[in-house]
Amino acid sequence: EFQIQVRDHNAKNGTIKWHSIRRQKR
Amino acid sequence: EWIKFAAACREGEDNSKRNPIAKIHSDCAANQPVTYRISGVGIDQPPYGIFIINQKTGEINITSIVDREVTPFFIIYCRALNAQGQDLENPLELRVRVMDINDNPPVFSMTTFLGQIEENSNANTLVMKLNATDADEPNNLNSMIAFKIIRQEPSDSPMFTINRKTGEIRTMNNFLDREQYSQYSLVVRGSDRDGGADGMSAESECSITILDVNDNIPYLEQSSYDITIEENTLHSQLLQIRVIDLDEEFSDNWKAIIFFISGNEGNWFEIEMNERTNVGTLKVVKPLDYEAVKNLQLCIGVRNVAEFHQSIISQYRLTVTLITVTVLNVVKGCVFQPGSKTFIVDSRMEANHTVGEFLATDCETGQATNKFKNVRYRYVMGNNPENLLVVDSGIITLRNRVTMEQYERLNKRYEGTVLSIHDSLQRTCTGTIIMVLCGFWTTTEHPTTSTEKPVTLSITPNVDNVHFGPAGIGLLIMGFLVLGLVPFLLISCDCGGAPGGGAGFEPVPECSDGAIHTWAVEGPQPGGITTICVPQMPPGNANVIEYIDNSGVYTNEYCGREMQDLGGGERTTGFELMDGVKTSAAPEICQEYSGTLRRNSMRECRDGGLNMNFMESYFCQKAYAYADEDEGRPSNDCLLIYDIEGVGSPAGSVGCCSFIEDLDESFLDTLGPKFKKLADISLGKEIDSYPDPDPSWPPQSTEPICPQHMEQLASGHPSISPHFGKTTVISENAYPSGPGVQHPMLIPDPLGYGNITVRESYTTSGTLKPSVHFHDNQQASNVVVTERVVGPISGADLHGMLEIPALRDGTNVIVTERVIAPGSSLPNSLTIPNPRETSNVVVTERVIQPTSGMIGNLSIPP
Repeated sequence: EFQIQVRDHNAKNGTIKWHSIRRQKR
Repeated sequence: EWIKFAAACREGEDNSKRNPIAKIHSDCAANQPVTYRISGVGIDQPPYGIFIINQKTGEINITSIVDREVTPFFIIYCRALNAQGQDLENPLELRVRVMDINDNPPVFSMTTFLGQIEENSNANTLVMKLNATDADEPNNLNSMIAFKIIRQEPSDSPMFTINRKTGEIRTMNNFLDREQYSQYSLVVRGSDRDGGADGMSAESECSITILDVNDNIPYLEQSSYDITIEENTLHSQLLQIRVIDLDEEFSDNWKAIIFFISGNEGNWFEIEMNERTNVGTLKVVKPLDYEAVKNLQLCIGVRNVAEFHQSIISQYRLTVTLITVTVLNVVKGCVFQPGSKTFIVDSRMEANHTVGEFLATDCETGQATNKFKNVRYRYVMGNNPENLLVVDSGIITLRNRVTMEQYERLNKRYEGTVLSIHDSLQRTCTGTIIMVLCGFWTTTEHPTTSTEKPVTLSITPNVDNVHFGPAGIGLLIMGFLVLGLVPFLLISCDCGGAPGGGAGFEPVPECSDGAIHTWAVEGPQPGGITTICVPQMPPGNANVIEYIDNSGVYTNEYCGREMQDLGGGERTTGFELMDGVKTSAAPEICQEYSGTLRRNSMRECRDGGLNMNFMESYFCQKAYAYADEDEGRPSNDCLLIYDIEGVGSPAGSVGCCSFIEDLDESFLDTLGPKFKKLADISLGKEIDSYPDPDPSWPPQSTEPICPQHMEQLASGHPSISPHFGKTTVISENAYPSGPGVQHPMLIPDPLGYGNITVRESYTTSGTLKPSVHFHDNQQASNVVVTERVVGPISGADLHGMLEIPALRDGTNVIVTERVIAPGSSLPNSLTIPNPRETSNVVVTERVIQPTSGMIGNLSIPP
């Protein structure tokens, strides 16, 4: 699997999440 | 697989604190070393280096501040490579959107907007539209501009509004007045974020010109004027009349026209306007005569070159300005009227002989100036050749007897001048004296060389001095004798009945029986002209027959004889216009009908003593009365006047002889001589000329009618196609004596079958009831049927009849004519049963009976 994750910065509590926004499977 | 803006960054900010903004990973990394690469705008394309990637970890960082207005978004292409640099995965896209910030203010497209609007325009009238743009993200509050007028000059009262969204400037009210303010200046502000307080703003200026309309009524500077002028003088600048108008100078709304309302009936004055000053100059272009007009009042008005604006047009009232003109008397002296005078002088007049009087007229009094002789006016000779004349108080006398030498030097004619002088006024007028010298003989003219005594006729302006010589008296006597001969000549011309006498006097044709002339004879007309028989209208005869069968050459005889027979009693005759009616004397109303009466026939009728004016008038009245009965009725339905001659003859439909060619010609031998002759004509045989008119008319034997004339008869009906037999036209005319004249009727084709023409003409009276019956006439073709019934049967039930045997599948031609003898027993009808398979049938039946009560009857089965 080849994927891209982007950072989701929550300004309120300062936590960071990563979301896979693009992926493709072989 | 899905695509969306995976990441975002804000323009104008340092986004590095949120690095890494994204990371990529391939599962291949678990088995082999993987190198991550990115490419695209902002990476390896300008602007370079915005984004970088950690080739080992796949983390993507943003390195610099971005500008949305330069690059609204980035597409980062991500790859995973093996150690040999080969792609382990298909590339993926990472889209990075740049978030907009309000970093751009509105920008007006022009520094100063120019607009114009007419004064007095209605409220909410569009004046102009402003335009401004914002570079921030479209459809974003950062680029949403709101307009606002923040200042107006002059600022008396707000006159304009602006739409905050569209920037349209409109009038706030209808009070714009150019005469108050002709220009307005506005300062307009545009603010983004829809005019919010946090928005960015820009300002622009608007210049609005107020256009002039003619909303001011001009008026004259003064309400009245008084002027004085001398009589008999012209003035180019008698009076300056200034016009006041508040509208825009030099425009048509301002330019004035001063016009006379009254008082200038003599056209003495003119007013010329100066368009630069709006001042009118009153001129005297025709001298005034004090003796005729001592005072006058000119009433003048003023208006503009342009029409008044609708806003004031109802307020306009013509204002009259008076110009009182006083005419001053000017002493004018005298004048010779006429300017010259001719006198006769002969050789016998002695010295001091009074030639005559030539007086000037005083212009003030209009009287001859000898009333003031030796007081105000004196007379002297001006040019006086040979010094022949002397003048005293207007009396002209010979100074001496005129000699032959003077006579020769003057070349028989004297021309001099006399002056009338008013010394105190220093005015002089001149008159011309002309003298004709008579009674003188040069050497070659001496009476001794002539055996004849000279005649001298001298006429002077004084009627008392008229002299006649002997020869002149003789001429007068001759003149009186000629005058005396005139009544005798008139008397001799009045007897116009004498043949060959009274040339130039044309007898008026007033229905004299003797006016039926020789053209009404049996026989062909020259050139194949269709004969038209015009009725002779006896005085007081109300019975008029409007139809005459002109299908036969003996129609003329028929008419003429009938009129002779009928005498002054009940007289019926007919008149059919095959080619229409139109003569030079016809009223215009008649000319609406197409066609013309063939001139030959009209001339013939006129020569025959017919009252053509009556006929024209009669038919015109009939036509219009018929059309007026029903507005929807076509006027061409009434008077059967057609003119299709020359556009194609319906010959094939009504008995053209051409169809005979295919037939057995033997039957022609059994026909009457006339039909036989016509058949011969059709077959190209040589024929004799037509016989003379038959004096034994009405004929006692049957004579065939000429098919060619039948053809012409049918050609008078336009409804018959010249080529295709599809129309049936039937006209029946029965004319009993007494009121209730029937008119020709055009019956529409009931079946659409071909070409059957039936004509009946009855010129009789009594109980005669002729009839024609057709049965089953479908597909009839080329049949000519003619019946003529003639007879003075009194009180008998005479029925014109013609029976035709069944024509089904038969031959195409049947020609039958039957003459009903007087008093004979007659069948009741004319019947053509079942002429199926035929077409082009023409049936003519005529019954002539001088008794009353005849009724025409014609029936056609459906």
